[in-house]
Amino acid sequence: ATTQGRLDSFFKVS
Amino acid sequence: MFEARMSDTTVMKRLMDAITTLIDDGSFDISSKGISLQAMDSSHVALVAMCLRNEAFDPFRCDRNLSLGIQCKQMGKILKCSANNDVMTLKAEDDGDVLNMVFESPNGDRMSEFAMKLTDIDIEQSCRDLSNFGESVTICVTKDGLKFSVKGDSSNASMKFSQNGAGDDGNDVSIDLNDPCTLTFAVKYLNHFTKAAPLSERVTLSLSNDTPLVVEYKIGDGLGHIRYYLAPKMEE
Repeated sequence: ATTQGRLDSFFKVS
Repeated sequence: MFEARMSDTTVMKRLMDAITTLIDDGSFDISSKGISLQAMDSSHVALVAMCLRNEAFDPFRCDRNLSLGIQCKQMGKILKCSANNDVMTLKAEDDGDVLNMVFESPNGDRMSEFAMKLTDIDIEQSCRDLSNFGESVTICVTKDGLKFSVKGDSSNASMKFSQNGAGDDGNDVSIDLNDPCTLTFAVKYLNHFTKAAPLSERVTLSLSNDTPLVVEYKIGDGLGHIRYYLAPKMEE
């Protein structure tokens, strides 16, 4: 099974 | 004072369509270099980054950097009131809360004016969870080519593009590969990104294992670009 990743975990969101 | 004139509204219409597919409202940054935007969708899965250089306008005047909070749907509605070959002028005062848009027919016999209220956009606005995702597409790149495959409830499908071959529509496919990679994404978002296709004859997908996908469309001949970033699906 897969879960949808979020961009927050790849980019530092200010 | 910001004032920019574009000789043909088509690019702006296509650009707003390509942005509205992902976000409701965004902060458009205006500087002497041009207009840019960077915004995530409400679920923080995808991001759109757009830049339209000042060369896309003539004249382009920006005395002071501005951030214009624009409701994309509203701007789209106004843009629909213009003909494709209309000349468009955008105007905003440095401390104003309105973006003025003027459309003129090329021979000058018709002019329409709109004033759109700008909104304060809370960049930190809380995100809403999406309860359902579309089906997933797995993109696999090897030295042999590029393969898209989808496993549905009742059927599976796959499409393969070869490095030196041509797609069904005769468009060339070129692949620049360092390491083979396989990533899975929500098809729904890729469909959203295709909204930008009218802006460019070519799309570039950049993939690397365990990093977001980047989908880029160039705008015109060096006038700018629109890029989408999409978080991959992860194995549980």
